[in-house]
Amino acid sequence: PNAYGIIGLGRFGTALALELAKAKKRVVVLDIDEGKLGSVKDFITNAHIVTSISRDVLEESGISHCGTVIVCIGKDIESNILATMHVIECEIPRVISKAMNDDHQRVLEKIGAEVILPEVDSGVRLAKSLLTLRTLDFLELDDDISITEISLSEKFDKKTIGEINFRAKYRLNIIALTRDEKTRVQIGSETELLKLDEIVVIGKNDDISSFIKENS
Amino acid sequence: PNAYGIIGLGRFGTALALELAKAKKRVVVLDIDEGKLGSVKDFITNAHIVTSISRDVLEESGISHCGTVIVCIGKDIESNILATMHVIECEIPRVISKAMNDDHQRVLEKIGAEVILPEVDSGVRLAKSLLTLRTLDFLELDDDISITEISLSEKFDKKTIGEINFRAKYRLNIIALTRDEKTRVQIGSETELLKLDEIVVIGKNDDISSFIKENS
Ligand SMILES: Nc1ncnc2c1ncn2[C@@H]1O[C@H](COP(=O)(O)OP(=O)(O)OP(=O)(O)O)[C@@H](O)[C@H]1O
Ligand SMILES: Nc1ncnc2c1ncn2[C@@H]1O[C@H](COP(=O)(O)OP(=O)(O)OP(=O)(O)O)[C@@H](O)[C@H]1O
Repeated sequence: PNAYGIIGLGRFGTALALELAKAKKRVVVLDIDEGKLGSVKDFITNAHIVTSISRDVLEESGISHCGTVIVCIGKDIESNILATMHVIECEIPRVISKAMNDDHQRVLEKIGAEVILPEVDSGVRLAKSLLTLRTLDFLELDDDISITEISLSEKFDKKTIGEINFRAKYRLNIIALTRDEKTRVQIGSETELLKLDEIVVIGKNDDISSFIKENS
Repeated sequence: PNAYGIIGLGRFGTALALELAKAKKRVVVLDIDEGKLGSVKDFITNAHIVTSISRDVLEESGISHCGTVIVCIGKDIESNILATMHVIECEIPRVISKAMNDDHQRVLEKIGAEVILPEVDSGVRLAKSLLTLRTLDFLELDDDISITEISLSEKFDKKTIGEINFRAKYRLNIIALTRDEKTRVQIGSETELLKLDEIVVIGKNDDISSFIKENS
């Protein structure tokens, strides 16, 4: 039920499988290439070499009992579609499949899978981070508002948020503070800032950009 | 200076270039394949076919005047490394290059480029979203705290944040509210919630997961 099945260990599938294993989840992986299984065998015990994906293979390997299955087969679009179909016929609660292009995506959606396009997602995310902010990690809420982490400069050292009058001056809300690898979310006007703190702020993209320019 | 240069229009490079063009930025793109340039020519006028990347090509195409250049060449690792080196020698302020694997990443870092591994990033992001939350979009601040968007259910309809005593009851801070495609960040205890609102919350991953289970 709450085990994860992964079919295809390319760069995307391998990163996905290892991250789930790191979080101590039960993971079952399948691939046609023995070498690929070798790269994860220290972290994932339940790994099976297969020649192709069929209903029998999904049952014998335990994939059919997983709560979520992700099909990560890439260049071989035919195998990707057939594997996705077999997984959906096992009545897995959540099926996600990697698409190579728009046409492939439409076929997968028609057979009932959620679709992910890893390269396109990464391209769009990099563009958004170049446009709004220097940091590569942010969350865009709508075209105009984002959340991002910013490292503070010297000028904020040992000053409280109230003293700086942060919200009025920069039109940003500080929603979290990371100091020495620990994040706290209880923030008030009496919270003191130190020069190496990382603050997480929410506000308009323009206000975030001008704060970063002025602060760095 | 604030123009963007993109070398290589695969799925990643194309998504990146189109998103930057959509934001009305000046974009220069290069590729060895005429067909790839055709797929972006309606949105990007400054597109050049090249046979290889050299100092002269970077100057003639205008890439050498860009503030940020992203090398998105994939399978041909040798061309990717040589192109990155030529770009760095043009003293471009920010150079980002796509790596195919860990060894490739180390070479690129040694020659002075920032490195991105799109497939690995997407794999890790998908794992994190499966682990913490059903939504595919969230920001992880440290191993324990995340920010995510959640759609509200009927039970919150026409109640204020103060009436629900949201922070005490769910141990989450509401930092933004999206209603009819518009996001607001000025949130207080008197803010009224409606049943189709999307709220953005910050808090511990466990508290987010239990809120999602209880709320859906
Ligand atoms: N029919 C199949 N059953 C199981 N695994 C398969 C099948 N066909 C291909 N694979 C495996 O799927 C993995 C990913 O496929 P491939 O390398 O073509 O994709 P990719 O798009 O290049 O991957 P990535 O971008 O994630 O590196 C490979 O490890 C391959 O061995
Ligand atoms: N020397 C070069 N100069 C310019 N462009 C190049 C060069 N070599 C390859 N390209 C182009 O780079 C693009 C991306 O390369 P390729 O398709 O190998 O990568 P990929 O990793 O499969 O891409 P993606 O995953 O983004 O789809 C292609 O459009 C290709 O034509």
